[in-house]
Amino acid sequence: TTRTPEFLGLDMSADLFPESDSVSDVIIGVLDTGVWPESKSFDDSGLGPVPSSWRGECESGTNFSSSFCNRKLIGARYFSKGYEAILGPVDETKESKSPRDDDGHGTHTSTTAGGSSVASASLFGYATGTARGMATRARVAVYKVCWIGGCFSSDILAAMDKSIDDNVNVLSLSLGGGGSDYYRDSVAIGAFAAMEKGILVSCSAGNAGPSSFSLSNVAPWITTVGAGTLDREFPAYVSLGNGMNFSGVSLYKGDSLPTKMLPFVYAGNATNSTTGNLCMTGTLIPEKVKGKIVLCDRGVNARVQKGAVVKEAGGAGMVLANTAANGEELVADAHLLPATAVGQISGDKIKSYLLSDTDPTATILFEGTKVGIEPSPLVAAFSSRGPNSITPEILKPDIIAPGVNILAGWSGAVGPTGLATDNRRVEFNIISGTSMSCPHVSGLAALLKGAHPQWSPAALRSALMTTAYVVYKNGKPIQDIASGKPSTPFDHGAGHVNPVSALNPGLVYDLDVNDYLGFLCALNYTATQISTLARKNYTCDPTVKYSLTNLNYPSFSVPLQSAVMGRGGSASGSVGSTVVKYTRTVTNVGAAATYNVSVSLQSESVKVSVEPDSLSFSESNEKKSYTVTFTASSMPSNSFSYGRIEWTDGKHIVGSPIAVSW
Amino acid sequence: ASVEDTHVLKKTYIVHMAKSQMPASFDDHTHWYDSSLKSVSDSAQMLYTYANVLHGFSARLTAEEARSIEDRPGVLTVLEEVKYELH
Repeated sequence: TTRTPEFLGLDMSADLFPESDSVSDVIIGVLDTGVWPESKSFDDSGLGPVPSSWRGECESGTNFSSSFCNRKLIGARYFSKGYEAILGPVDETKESKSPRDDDGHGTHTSTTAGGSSVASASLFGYATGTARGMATRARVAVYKVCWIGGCFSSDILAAMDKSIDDNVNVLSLSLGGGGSDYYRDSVAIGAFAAMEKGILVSCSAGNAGPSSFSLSNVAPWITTVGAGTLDREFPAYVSLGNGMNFSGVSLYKGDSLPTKMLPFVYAGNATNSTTGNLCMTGTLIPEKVKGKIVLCDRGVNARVQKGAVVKEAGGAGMVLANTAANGEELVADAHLLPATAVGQISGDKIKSYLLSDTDPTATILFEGTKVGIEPSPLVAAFSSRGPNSITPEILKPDIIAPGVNILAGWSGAVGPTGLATDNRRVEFNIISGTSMSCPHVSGLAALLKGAHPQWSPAALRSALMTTAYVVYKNGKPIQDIASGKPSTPFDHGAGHVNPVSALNPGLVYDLDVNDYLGFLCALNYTATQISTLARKNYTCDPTVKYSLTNLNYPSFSVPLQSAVMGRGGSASGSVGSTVVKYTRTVTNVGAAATYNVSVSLQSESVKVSVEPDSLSFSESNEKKSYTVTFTASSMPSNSFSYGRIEWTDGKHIVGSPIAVSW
Repeated sequence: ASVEDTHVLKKTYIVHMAKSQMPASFDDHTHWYDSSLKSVSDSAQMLYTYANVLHGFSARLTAEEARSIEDRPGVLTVLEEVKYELH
């Protein structure tokens, strides 16, 4: 990626990370659409021999030879039996029955996580810079599990199974599938086994935001990653005949629009279809759009598809207007014709002009790449949001990372829009999604793993979470694009990843497989359900009071309704108030120090106390416990309060978000 | 049609086995999986066997066969294939 290394401070801290040695022993496994091995991001210059721990392979197949792997791309496998069992044999005229990426998504995610540095990368001159993965010296192994028809759980499980055999250290999965219980969810099942083997599993949170309860991959042994913006935009202004200008974004490159203003029409008025305003295929009347700029409403079909529809009908350009579903979130696309995307407010004003002026005209002005945009990051509107619908006692997402307008490697088999009619070929593409934020965290986890090879997946995640930030440099809280207001822990989890601080977190909240088994007991899972996840008989001890809220997680979700119902926690109360206690244990991973606690919570309805309020550590790996007591007064259902607990020794700040729900 | 579907239409299922319950007559768990599968369907083909993420296998089965295999000794649970989407 370009810009994200600078945005995350990796460029300023090269000496902090052990790039030259131990990180090169870390192997990132990426389950996705495969890989384009010819990408310069897989250049292995300067890398030593493949780690001796590696047990994997580079499989041959359609358009793919085992010789395509090298010291960077050390493994490539494909899993198609489940796919083919449902949809028939892979049509090798349309997709490669091999690890070859015919889609682009897998090359984008794998290069984001562990790609080598490539100078002068860009998409048509946009986002120019040196592109690099988060862990440039880590090794990459790709497992192709997603095909044109989707990603099937039998294939995903087979890939995870093999990746464990292969000895990967980090697994990156930018995919999801609904919100079933953990013992029914193949990704959760596979991730449990991976966690047991010391593999950190990083998954995308999903793109179903800004709706609440929209998260995927919420098992507590998974690191769940939401998406934020960078300080980079690609402005393209709409200039109207009435003199008004509106800002939008675009990655269009090609023939310019004429210098004069062009006739401008609303797609809804150039169609006989009730959905013509969406610029669905075949809905525009060519005579009404020819030579004109067409305004299309966002939604239903792909954004780039709308541009193709306008172009096909003879339109000269397109303005893509957000509706309420997307608000002010602007996602830039490499459209096939001059086009720009505008937010809902601008879109409504432009439509008002279009519908009131007898001879509306417009033009689009492309401004290229702008960096230093503030405030940033913003939580992306599409990023899925909590609360966690499976286990509300576990706060998810865990963290956010860059996921909007991310430049990374791309497949040579498909154009930047992914449309069949797009004959352009690019080495890098700019796309958005929690698919893009997930591999950022996967790569950063690989960096941490290189620095701290002995740390468990939970300790690595804890370091990333407790050092994440929730305020800008000016002290103001991170904003949510969807609302235009400060984001909450249900949007950003512990905050935005801050890898430089994560390297030296001071304290970590550790967890091992027994903690997770206790968590399953607290969920009242049956022996069979536990065996499905744990692959062994495990009997919950009837004398133990298992607690969901005491899982040693680096965040605090306090669903009072669940607590009152006695769902695995320790709740008590008097008339009008509920008291809930959470216990945590922190492990010192720094020098001897004394940490003092501070609590901030913006509500008169909840009182928070921490006991003890000071923890002294005399040596590394020493553990200390503390208890947080939440005393909540009555509030209407669906009320929320948010806050933060911070432990500090003056050098480190170990932060945990709080989300209280009535 | 639904009765017919139960007997004819095949879907992919993930069959989780309790490895510790493998009868002593088997010396290899894959043979045990195969035997369990063949006991409900002569024609069913195994797609994958799993060793790390779960003990068991995936196979194409009718709904009736899936219900039958659930009752076989050592079978923990039988889950229908789920389609996941890229994010």
